[in-house]
Amino acid sequence: AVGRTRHDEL
Amino acid sequence: MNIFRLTGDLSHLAAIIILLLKIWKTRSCAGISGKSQILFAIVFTTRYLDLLSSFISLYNTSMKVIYIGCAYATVYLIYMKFRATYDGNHDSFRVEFLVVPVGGLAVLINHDFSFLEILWTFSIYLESVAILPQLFMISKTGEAETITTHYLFCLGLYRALYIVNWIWRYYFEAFFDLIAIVAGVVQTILYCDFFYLYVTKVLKGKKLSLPA
Repeated sequence: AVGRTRHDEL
Repeated sequence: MNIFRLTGDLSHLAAIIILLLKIWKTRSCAGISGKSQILFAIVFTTRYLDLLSSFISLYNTSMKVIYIGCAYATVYLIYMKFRATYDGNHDSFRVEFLVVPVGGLAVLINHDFSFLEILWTFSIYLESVAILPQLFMISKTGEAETITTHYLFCLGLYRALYIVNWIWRYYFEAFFDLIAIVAGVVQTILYCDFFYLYVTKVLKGKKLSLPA
């Protein structure tokens, strides 16, 4: 999945 | 969560605490760029607005709150409590030359043209260059206290570990975020020159000083 990491990475 | 991300986060936390302790114990923020610290406070604020909209884990939430709290505490110590020790003359990097282009880039290149998403993208781009005023200050004064170099090393190590984390996630979770990766690689490259000096000087017990 290409996507956003903002919700789980700091 | 993998071991690289966890140790990266802990290294980041160590950097933030080292800086706070250095300022608190020496009652001085000499050699520290207040501008870089303001940029980091902006980075955390614009990135962690999702604290209000989504919950990931207790770990995720508490780390975000700690990062934001420490960032503002650092700015407070530099600009309020120990203002007299702040070396403003040497902290002369023009921050608008970072913030304006980074803001424009966040509007142009993002995953989704929405308010929160653009702020998140802005924070990712801004973080990649937020250390420049600090590095500029060191190059201007030609030296850095050893404790400041430990702070910078932990901060750079955190970025390097995040790159390993992304490689890991790419292989084992088939997951990648191009914006975060490109900005993260740029940020890590900015530390390379410093890493070299840290290994060749500080780790051999010498003070970090640059040739005039």
